[in-house]
Amino acid sequence: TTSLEALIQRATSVSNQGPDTAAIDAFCGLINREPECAQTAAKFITAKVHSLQEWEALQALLVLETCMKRCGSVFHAEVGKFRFLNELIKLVSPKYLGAHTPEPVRRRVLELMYTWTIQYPRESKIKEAYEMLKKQGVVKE
Amino acid sequence: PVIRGFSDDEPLVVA
Repeated sequence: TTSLEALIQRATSVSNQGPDTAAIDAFCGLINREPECAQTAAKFITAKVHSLQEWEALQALLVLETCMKRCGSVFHAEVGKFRFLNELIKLVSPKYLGAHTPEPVRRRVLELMYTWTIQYPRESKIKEAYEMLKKQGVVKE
Repeated sequence: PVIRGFSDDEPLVVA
């Protein structure tokens, strides 16, 4: 837990000049070595994605995107739970934090969710959540 | 492995 926390801190630090690929690689590597930490990792990611600092939130989304590409089914299943998806929905929905979320963060969340509906059809809750956002008019194009 | 339907999940929040 400590190293996951330290790594996400490093990966999203506002003092970074660009993405900290070493920290992101290490974060994904840790999940791959210990898949049982996927839930904790997902929690650390959502906390940072909810940051009011746009840079922090965008870097956390990059960590998330990279973990989805590199980590296995245990991590995919964690992201595919409403427990996780609800945190993303809250960021883009006007009923929750949508109005306070920086536009690039909102756009990125919706892009990622859309991509996952295609890449991980087995995680059916992602599609369910995305379709709901469409129905509510949160997803426009 | 996650057993569908028996996971410790939350309900979907409504947007």
